[in-house]
Amino acid sequence: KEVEKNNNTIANLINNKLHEHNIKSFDIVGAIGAGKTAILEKITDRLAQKFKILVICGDITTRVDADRIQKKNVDTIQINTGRECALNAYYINKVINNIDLCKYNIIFIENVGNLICPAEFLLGMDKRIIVVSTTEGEWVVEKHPLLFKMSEIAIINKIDLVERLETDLDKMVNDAKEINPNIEVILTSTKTDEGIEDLIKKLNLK
Amino acid sequence: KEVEKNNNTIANLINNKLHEHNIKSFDIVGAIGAGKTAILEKITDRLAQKFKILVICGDITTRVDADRIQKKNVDTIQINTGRECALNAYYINKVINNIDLCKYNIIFIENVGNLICPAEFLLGMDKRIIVVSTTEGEWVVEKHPLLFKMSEIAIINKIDLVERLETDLDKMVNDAKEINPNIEVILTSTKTDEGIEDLIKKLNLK
Ligand SMILES: Nc1nc2c(ncn2[C@@H]2O[C@H](COP(=O)(O)OP(=O)(O)OP(=O)(O)O)[C@@H](O)[C@H]2O)c(=O)[nH]1
Ligand SMILES: Nc1nc2c(ncn2[C@@H]2O[C@H](COP(=O)(O)OP(=O)(O)OP(=O)(O)O)[C@@H](O)[C@H]2O)c(=O)[nH]1
Ligand SMILES: [Mg+2]
Ligand SMILES: [Mg+2]
Repeated sequence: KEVEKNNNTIANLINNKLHEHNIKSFDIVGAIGAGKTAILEKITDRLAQKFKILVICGDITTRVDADRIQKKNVDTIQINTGRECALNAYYINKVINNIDLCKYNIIFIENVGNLICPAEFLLGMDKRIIVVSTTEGEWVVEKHPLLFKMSEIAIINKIDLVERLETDLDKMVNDAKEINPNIEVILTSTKTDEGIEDLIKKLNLK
Repeated sequence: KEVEKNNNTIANLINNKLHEHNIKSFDIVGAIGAGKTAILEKITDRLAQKFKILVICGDITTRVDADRIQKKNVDTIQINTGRECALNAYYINKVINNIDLCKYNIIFIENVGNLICPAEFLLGMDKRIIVVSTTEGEWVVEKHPLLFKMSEIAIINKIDLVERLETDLDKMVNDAKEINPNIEVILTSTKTDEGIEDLIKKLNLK
């Protein structure tokens, strides 16, 4: 409880700092392999000309995700958490204090692939985007209610596979809305680009 | 550290108790939606006539997995962990103390869908089986070395999708062997039944 209180205090500091610099910020959480990096690749592809973007990637080990996104001409920072199952506000605050915030308009964080632990740590971002995919089984939403409650946007990715897998997509969408009536559910595929424009509109980046 | 020491003491108690009753035991860990329950459905389908099986399912919420496996005429127990990202030895010990161990020859545990937290908690089972699938991206193995080090068997499931997804299966197999040269890697599909017989043989259940 003490840790959570500290974490939330730091998260508020981070959010204030980013607002002072007019930076919009998003925390992307999701299941392992749901497509968080692939979605960030699509977003940065379309926005890197118009906005100055920083992407912070979290994983227990490797630089795989940062190396993929770096190819899209945006600044990336990879954080390795060792045995910890989620990023926390300390990690993010350390990064924020060591960069020149004037350089950026948008910050995306790709959290560690995990649908449980990120619920414990707010990161001080404006919005939280949760990503699940059609390959994880139609129960993945109802099994992880807490993160859906805490997110503003839910992405159901890999809809190009729905016919092949016969996944009950309606159930996934209904479960998300039942858990959080205010959540915005967007269906995407990074293979066909379906839903990517819709997602970018819903980020309200003008 | 204290918690881990306690946990391991209890895990040893559990393992001794099961050995006294000649019970073989397996802890199945894996990514969310990798196919842990689907594999257990296949295993119990084939073994329920010959062996008396108990399956303990762990999830933060719902009874979805236990309800699916119960249809296979085996005893199941569902544990809901609330906000905890993995089962631990306390949970298992409580279950073991409340059942008649003489009734069973084999116990399977399906752990919470998560490739990080289960590494912290041994459950006192004979073997640990880690399940990943071709849909999570080919980096899923190298990103989660600790659990692969701690497992005796690695299952790469959903191989029926390899052609469609163009997943680099060789990389996944090589990464697993690099992290843990003793690990037994088995390729399966619960859609085509490929690899299921091989898996059952490797469990050495005679
Ligand atoms: N068919 C299909 N495959 C996809 C889609 N999006 C991502 N993938 C594949 O899914 C796998 C995982 O994608 P990533 O972008 O690495 O997923 P991630 O959520 O960032 O994974 P982690 O960071 O490791 O948790 C890769 O093999 C991608 O090619 C999609 O819309 N359709
Ligand atoms: N194509 C294909 N789909 C599979 C295979 N195995 C499982 N699935 C599908 O993958 C989804 C998830 O399977 P589950 O058995 O629920 O996976 P799980 O690991 O038990 O999931 P959680 O307990 O929720 O973490 C379901 O929609 C299954 O039908 C397979 O070998 N091939
Ligand atoms: Mg990623
Ligand atoms: Mg399951």
